[in-house]
Amino acid sequence: LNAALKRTKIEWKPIPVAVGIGFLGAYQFYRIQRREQHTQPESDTAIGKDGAPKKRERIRPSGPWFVQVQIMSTLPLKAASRIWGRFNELTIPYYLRVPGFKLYAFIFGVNLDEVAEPDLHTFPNLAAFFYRTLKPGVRPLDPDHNAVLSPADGKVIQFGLIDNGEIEQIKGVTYSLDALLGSVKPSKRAQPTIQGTPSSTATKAHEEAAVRADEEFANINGISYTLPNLFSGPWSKDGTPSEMPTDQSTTSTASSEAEVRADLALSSTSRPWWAPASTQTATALYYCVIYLAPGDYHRFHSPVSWVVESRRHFAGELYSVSPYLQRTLPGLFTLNERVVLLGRWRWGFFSYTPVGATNVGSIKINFDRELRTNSLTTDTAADRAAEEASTRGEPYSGFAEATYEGASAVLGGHALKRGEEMGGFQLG
Amino acid sequence: STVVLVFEAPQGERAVGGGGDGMGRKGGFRWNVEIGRRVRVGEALGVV
Repeated sequence: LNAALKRTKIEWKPIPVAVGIGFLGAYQFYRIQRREQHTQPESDTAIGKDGAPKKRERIRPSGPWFVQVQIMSTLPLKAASRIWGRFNELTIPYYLRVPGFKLYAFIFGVNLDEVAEPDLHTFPNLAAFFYRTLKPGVRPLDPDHNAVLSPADGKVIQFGLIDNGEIEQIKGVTYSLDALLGSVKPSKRAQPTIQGTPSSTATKAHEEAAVRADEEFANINGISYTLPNLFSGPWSKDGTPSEMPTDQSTTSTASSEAEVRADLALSSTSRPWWAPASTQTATALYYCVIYLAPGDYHRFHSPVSWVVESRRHFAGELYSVSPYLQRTLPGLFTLNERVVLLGRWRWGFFSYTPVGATNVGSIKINFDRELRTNSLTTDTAADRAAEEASTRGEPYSGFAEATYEGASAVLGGHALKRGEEMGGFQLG
Repeated sequence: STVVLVFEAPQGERAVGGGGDGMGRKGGFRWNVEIGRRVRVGEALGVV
């Protein structure tokens, strides 16, 4: 062997892989440019207080980081993520599993004592280990039923009160809810909630208030803004979306409807969830961003008892979401692939948005079997939808929407009780 | 990966002379976390 190595002549040749990466990069750049051309500018949809169109800046990377985003856009991040995922699905030789996973745990700080499966040999690959489950009882829920629970293990990157429809990502840099969640029609259910004892007078007042919801204003934190402005979108007068790229409606069966119904203060009667009250509680919109490091448990759980009415899948890209990039790249979450779950809880509107990243490619929602993230098929469908919308002369919202139907018509969505597993992030 | 929560919650009343949730309000929703703090599933981020 020594002689063979010494006598073998080494010839250097260009590797065709570089050509492939270059082609993927060029195609990616072309695809993004094309989609952006079809995406509707937000300034076309914002409606001011007087009903006149309100000019609003579209969320775009700007400043010194614009160049970086442009460069990153040319990288085939999704293709890289898929290849990374496939690589991690390769079966690891039996005797290398334990040392391999222990090394991973040492590097990324995984507490192996919490892993439900004590025998690490049972994980055939890193993807399976990454999506591990935990032992029962190692993540006790806060006993206070009025608490909003952490849905995942991770680090709190940002939290606060949403001011004028904008989320502050870093000091002085904000992005709008519209850009993150998509335009949301202010349903009757999403109006400031009235809590307390039912009364007929209050019922009527609340119903009237709900009917006026499209035109009225919410006063949050002393600053008036319109919910329609906050969640404005291309909706027709009858309340249906004028443009829905793809209907991927899913029917799910909720296992926790009774518990969620009780938490929403719903009785078994026909009392609607937004049942009125004698006292009106002013509400505000709050937000919280949690970052999951590679070593963290990557399944997420329901933070409260709530009803998921719909989800929106934004194809986006798969930039890294490391805290460094979050600090330095404005509007990062509005660029990345994400799944927005929209619904309601005891106090009104509730949304949960898992945001994908390059190294953690796909998002899984347990009660949505039709959802496919980080998928070439989905990307192609998004491109096609954008093109079709453009052909029709209509704006493209940038997401595919599905609605959920619960086991009972009372809740009108998929019920999740607090702490219930909702899904997770998977490699590739 | 990252998760973003956006939700509606009681605002509380304006507090006189500070206090409350640190935003000049008392009652309503109060945060229990700090930026950079590690949290685990099931811990309270805030309380109504």
